[in-house]
Amino acid sequence: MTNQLTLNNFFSNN
Amino acid sequence: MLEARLPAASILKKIVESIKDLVSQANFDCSESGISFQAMDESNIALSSFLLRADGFDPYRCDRKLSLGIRFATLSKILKCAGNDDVVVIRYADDTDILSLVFEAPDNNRISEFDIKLLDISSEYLSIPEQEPECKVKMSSAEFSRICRDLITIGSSVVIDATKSGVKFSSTGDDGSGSILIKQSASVDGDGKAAPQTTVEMSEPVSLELSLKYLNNFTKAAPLSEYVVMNMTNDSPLMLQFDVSDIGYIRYFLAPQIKD
Repeated sequence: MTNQLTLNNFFSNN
Repeated sequence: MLEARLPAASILKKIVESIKDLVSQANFDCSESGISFQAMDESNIALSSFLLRADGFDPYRCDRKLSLGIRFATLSKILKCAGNDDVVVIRYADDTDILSLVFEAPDNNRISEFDIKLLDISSEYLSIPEQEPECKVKMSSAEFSRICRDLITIGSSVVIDATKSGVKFSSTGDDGSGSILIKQSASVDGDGKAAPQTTVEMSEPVSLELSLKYLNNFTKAAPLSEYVVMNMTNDSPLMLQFDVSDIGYIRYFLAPQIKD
């Protein structure tokens, strides 16, 4: 089973 | 105010076509240095961005920072009214909610003008860490498109394994599996013509699992550039870059998938 991560896991809101 | 004259409508048409299925509306940010854009898809899995530098336009005038909210479906429809070789003039007058697009045919006998209503969009900007990728692959954009198109017939995701010898794309689905290995290649083909080259620069071998649905969406930018550059770091988002001739680029970021 694979999980799709989101970009919010890596990039921060400015 | 903004006035930007782009020598060929085809560039803007291709850019909009390669973003409109990922993002429905977003701000075009205009400044002295050029026009840029950044937006995530609704599920926050993919981020699309582009930059068109001021020197790619002739002339280019923008005397203050502007955020122009655009609905891509509208822009796409209007750009279909421009010939590929038409000159496009983009105009915005301060304190209005209208963006004007003027298309001038090469023989100058046909000039069309369209106005688009701008939207008030509050956008969130993500700060993307500047880091040297563990692996950087440059390959033919047509080859990359073909691989993504072929592998989605097998499965919904692809594992990209990059090593010094080349890049392997593998997919597994309910009915079987498939893989395509692209080796580092020379720059000249059998006829002595320059052929698209695959190069791999790396500090670490990288393996990333990514959604093929998104990658296939990104390949809509392939007509802009002969090459695509993939920046990859283990357990980090993939960055794909297509250059827009020598005036800018389209970049896509895609969050990876991880095993439970």
